[in-house]
Amino acid sequence: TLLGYLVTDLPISSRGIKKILSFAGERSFNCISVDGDMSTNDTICMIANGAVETDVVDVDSPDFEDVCKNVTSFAQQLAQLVVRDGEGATKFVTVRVTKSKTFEDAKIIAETISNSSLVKTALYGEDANWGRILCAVGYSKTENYDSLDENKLNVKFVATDGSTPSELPLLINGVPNLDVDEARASEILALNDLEIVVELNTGEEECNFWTCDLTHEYVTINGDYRS
Amino acid sequence: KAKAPIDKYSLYVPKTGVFPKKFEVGSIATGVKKNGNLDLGIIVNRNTSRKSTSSAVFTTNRFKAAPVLKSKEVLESNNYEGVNAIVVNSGCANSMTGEVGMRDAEKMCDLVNNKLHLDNQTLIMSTGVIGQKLQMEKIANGIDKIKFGSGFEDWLNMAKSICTTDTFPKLISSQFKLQNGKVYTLTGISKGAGMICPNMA
Repeated sequence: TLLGYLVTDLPISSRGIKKILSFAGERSFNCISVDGDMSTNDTICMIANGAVETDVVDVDSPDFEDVCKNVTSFAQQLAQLVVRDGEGATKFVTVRVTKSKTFEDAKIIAETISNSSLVKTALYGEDANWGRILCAVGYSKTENYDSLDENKLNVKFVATDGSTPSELPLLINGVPNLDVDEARASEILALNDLEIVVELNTGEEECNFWTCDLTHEYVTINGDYRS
Repeated sequence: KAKAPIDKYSLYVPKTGVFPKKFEVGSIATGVKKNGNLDLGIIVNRNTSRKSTSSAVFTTNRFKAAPVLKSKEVLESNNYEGVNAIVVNSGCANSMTGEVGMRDAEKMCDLVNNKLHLDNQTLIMSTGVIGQKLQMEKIANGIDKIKFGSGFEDWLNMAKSICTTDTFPKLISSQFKLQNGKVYTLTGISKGAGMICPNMA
């Protein structure tokens, strides 16, 4: 179960706080997955008590966009901690779907990759199995196929530790990269933090989703949670 | 494949923090968790200069636990204003518990409202095993005894009190500046390690 709350001493109007939490939540807590299961209790709430002596921030205040941006990035940090603590997780993986025709499609595709047991076990095994990623993209339940063009699709792993080359292309314009540097692939996949980037090249929208690997330990923890 | 374990606690748990003005937190071990760990926490807004505002997003699972239904009702009946406390228990989700669970959730809120002299201004969250009733005697006793503070340890213990299979408490805090130079603080606490793929609305 995901539970959380954000509290601030900033005065925010009730319609402002509603809009902020909705926007931030959609791009943070609704973009994480450990195991693909949705709880009956998931709740995130936000309280603003107005203890700071300043004008109330409403949706048309000059500060509104900035506050919204700050809360969103703050909520993303908090949400990412949940993934880092995923049961049995040894890896923190950002799935970045870019250049999509719509944000909704980017999110559905990112979520599908993030929830794929086969992608997650390959991450645990440090296997550069791009075929499983592509497979997940293909069965994503997008509303239509406007965001997907198999001839434009790029898939790559990205290192996050500053090592170079940081990007390892696995699929270029829908064609498998036959010259994949397997040694470099192993280096990137051995990192605790890494990125999977899927470029759809059909638009300008993007979505980041955060997931983790699926490990033996996850099964151990959940085999007897109740007993 | 055996891997060297990562010490997540030392990597991700802060050692200090600055927290928003006029909020206090309290936590206690009521005995619901079998290992004696902290399992009940309350956050309260003590600011009286302005009415607080609040919002929440909830699971879209069709089977919503009693605390979800109760919190939604409190928010709506207060028109998203003047909500001044959140009570959270861990170890029991109070989910799939029917009318008894609903009554227990209401009772928990009432106990906190009475303790803090609030009028229907408390939200509730629960996490833990599904399908078990809350041990209300232990929880009532805990609410009665809980003490509040605003120091770093108080906030960290609050974060610990809502953990279940989490290996570290999740607490972050940051300060930001408005265009007029005024500084505001944002603090966040979350929990979760498994059954995680929220789609809240």
